[in-house]
Amino acid sequence: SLLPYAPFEPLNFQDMFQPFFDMIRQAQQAIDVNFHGPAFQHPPMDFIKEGDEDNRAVCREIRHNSTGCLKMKDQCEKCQEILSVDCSASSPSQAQLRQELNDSLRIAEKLTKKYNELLQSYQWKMLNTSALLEQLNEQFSWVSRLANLTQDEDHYYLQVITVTSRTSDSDAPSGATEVSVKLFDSDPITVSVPEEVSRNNPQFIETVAEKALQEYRKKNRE
Amino acid sequence: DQEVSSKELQEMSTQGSKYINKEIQNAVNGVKEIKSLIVKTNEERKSLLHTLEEAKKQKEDALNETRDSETKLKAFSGVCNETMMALWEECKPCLKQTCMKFYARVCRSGSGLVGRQLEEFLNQSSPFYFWMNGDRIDSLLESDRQQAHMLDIMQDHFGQASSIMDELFRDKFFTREFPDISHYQPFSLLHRRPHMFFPKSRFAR
Repeated sequence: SLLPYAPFEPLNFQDMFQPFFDMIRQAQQAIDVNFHGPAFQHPPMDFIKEGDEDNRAVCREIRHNSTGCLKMKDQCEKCQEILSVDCSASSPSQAQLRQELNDSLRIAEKLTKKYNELLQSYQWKMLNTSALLEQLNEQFSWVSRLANLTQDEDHYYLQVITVTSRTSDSDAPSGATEVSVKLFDSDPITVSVPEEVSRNNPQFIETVAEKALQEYRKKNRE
Repeated sequence: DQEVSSKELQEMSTQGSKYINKEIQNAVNGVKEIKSLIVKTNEERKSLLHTLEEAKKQKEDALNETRDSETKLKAFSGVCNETMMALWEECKPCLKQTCMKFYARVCRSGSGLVGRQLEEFLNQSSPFYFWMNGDRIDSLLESDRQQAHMLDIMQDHFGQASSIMDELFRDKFFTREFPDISHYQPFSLLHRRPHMFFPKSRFAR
């Protein structure tokens, strides 16, 4: 329940939202698998062209048990000849069995490759969800923090303290208006509004509020 | 410098607060949109998992057929042995040289050790294994093992995350319709009255 408190007690938003943050963080931690770790090295499937990133996989295979070297049989004439030895004269059924083996091998390799692509899509989905959780955390923290800050008595969200045209010692561009505001619990934030937006223009205060809000969120992130 | 009356400052504060109020509403809506995206991605993931399971079944059927053919073919290993052995003896040095060149050029580490290991491997290997594409079969089996391991890890992690997200999104915060707060009143007014008369406005914050 969002309302575990008595009706007249002020709501404690920190207590209310903290479990959400914790849950989002836990979900994120659970989902953040190390995709570059040894468990996620893609299995070598084909003979690899030089420069291909899968070269590394062949290197690993060679270091591990040398079988990676057999992938290079196409480059040796005598090795090729072994593959084309026809033993059907001494055993006719062998030729058929070998054909069956090669056919099923080709199909298995194709399906393994397809499966690998699907696994990569699955990885991508996980990364996508993790990024969304990150966004959720950021947006949620901003909303809940404000919820907590809007409980004080007699506070506007935004209070305009001073409005000043540019002075000679100011950093603002010539003709700009400097506006000092307080947003929620912030220290005064000074924003500059360009000359072309006059004080009578409704866009003036929107520009001030937008800039102040940007600054406020930036400071909170820091 | 220019003079700005306190009344004008107050009016500006009210107007600015309206803008901020809208932004808070946008942020709340943003949270819900992100939640919807997460739910949608999770649905897509489940559907992908179903496809993965089907693909896995097909792959394993093909692997089993391959293994069956291999087993049957092994029974004939003596046939043509002589021819193959002669070719194998000529194949080995070429294979070693090609592999070492590749290793030195691409892998760039520990060639000496790899050279000895390779020689031993080639001497122990059978040309029949080579003839039957045993290396390709081994590579497939290794891929199968790694893929199963990868899926296990991902399933485990996603399972944990999903149950947390399900619990999180069941909360009223994510299911409640937030009221329209476009008709802004300064917040202080709300506080001067008992909360029970304005519960919805409080939730909007």
